[in-house]
Amino acid sequence: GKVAIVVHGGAGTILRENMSAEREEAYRTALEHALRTGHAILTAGGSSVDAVVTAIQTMEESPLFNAGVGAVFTNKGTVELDASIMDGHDLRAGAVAAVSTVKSPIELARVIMDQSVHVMMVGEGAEQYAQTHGLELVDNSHFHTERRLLQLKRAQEREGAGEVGAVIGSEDPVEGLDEKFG
Amino acid sequence: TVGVVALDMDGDLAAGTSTGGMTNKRFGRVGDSPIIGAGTYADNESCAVSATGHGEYFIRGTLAHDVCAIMRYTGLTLVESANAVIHGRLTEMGGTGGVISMDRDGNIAMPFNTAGMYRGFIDVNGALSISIY
Repeated sequence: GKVAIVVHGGAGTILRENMSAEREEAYRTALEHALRTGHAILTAGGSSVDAVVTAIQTMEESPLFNAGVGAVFTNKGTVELDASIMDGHDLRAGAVAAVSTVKSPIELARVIMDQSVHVMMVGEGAEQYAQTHGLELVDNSHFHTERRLLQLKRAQEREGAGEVGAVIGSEDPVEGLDEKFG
Repeated sequence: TVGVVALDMDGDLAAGTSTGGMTNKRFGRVGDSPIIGAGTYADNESCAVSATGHGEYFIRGTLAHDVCAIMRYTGLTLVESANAVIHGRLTEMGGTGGVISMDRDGNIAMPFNTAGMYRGFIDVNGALSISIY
């Protein structure tokens, strides 16, 4: 009857010297909120799938992380989201890629796992499926943040100087870009 | 990228990952997060894994599944398997990133080869821990 939960909010060039005390506190608070939200479901007898979805949704709604609100921008200045989920009990899985109006991509991945005969859906088709299954759709601007727009602009300036292609944005440009030249 | 792995009272594991992908992304590039076996995997007989980092390497190495497969076929522990994948295979490929993982006994491994990874857990004893660097 034991339960446990683990979360991550991304990895990269996250350097102590670039992290203000306020920002570090904000991350710690958001991670603890995700943990306690998921753990409460588990201790109430809820499923690990429910705990995963709910804990991830708290981070999709937080502007701190590269997921949902606060996600990085594509070259076109839009936000494009991906998600996946898997149930260890019976190896069922659900996944979604390149959606831009689905408020909670992890919820859509779960619905695909539970209600469709497929594992993965992408783009417009995935959004159509979300709409027909009652998931909340939002304008792409719902996910936009100033901080990530700055990150895109800096990446494109450097690209103009021939320095950088697509980069993996670290979880916070203040901590310095984790620049992988894809 | 954000991810969660969880163990419930029935002993069932689950894993999930959600992301905005790569800054300045073009050409419909997709990373590991939506790819089962690359960025997300869960199997009660081994472990649950969620990955973050340079997605192309996690796809090519099917690294989330690798952690589970090493446990399943070799009998190595979760910590040994996760370390072998991140500090062995991923690093040897020249990739960067990390995983969070848990087995059905509630053992936890969170290796990464970058400067930091936002991560935390509440373990089977109810102990809460949050780390960044």
